[in-house]
Amino acid sequence: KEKHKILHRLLQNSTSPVEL
Amino acid sequence: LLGRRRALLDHLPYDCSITDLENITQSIVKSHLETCQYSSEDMKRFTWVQYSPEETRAFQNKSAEWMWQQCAHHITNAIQYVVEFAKRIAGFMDLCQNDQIILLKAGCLEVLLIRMCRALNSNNNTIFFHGKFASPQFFKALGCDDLVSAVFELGMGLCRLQLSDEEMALFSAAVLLSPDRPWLTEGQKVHKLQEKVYLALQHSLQKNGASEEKLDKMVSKLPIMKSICNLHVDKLEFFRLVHPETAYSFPPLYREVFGS
Repeated sequence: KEKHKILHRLLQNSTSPVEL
Repeated sequence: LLGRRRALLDHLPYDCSITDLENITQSIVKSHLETCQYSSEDMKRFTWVQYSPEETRAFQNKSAEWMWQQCAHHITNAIQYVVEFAKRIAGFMDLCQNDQIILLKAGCLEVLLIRMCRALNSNNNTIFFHGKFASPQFFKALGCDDLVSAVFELGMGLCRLQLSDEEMALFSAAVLLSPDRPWLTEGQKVHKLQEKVYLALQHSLQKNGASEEKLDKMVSKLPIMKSICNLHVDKLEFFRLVHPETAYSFPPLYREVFGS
């Protein structure tokens, strides 16, 4: 999980990339 | 496999009707359009903005490190849109998170390669990069002429297929949902999702009067896409050996996706 923490976060959050 | 898919379209699985396929198509096209960095209209507006020979020379004379950083930044940005695309594909978020990550790590660059044909001007072999259209020679500083020319060649081949947004959306989803990626825990679930997307693509092609061979031609690009992805990882590994500090400063998402 630690190795892919950004992917985890992107998959979990509901914001669009424009807002990131 | 393709022959089997054709037969399947005549005898759809019991849990999948033509209406289902049309709903799948509609939802995937919506996801694709919502998560494209540039609309087709945007791209048309930019088409005539080319880098001048002086600007091209200036980029060619940049250091490999600087140019790699620029490309890593743009790829990372584009990957975020692919993640959003994946999240909006019906069924993707029902997979376990381990499999979602495996599919994204293995497939996001392939999706980017498909999406890339919207950013190509096939009339003069240039690609939209950093605000203007650039030739393959523009990327000389990367020190990856073979990778760059392979990417352009694939892009031109995809442009020749003249994919509609609907075809591009379904093809991207099918590629992302490849059940043969190593270490998947629910391969069968992924397989079922991909099967439906391919059926939806087949149905869409038939409905829009595309030639019989169009799907075959699209699928025939998959091995080239895979070899480009492998070549990118090879180049990155070599770059990391030569410039470890610069490689460490690449965006964390880029390092996560393309790390071993």
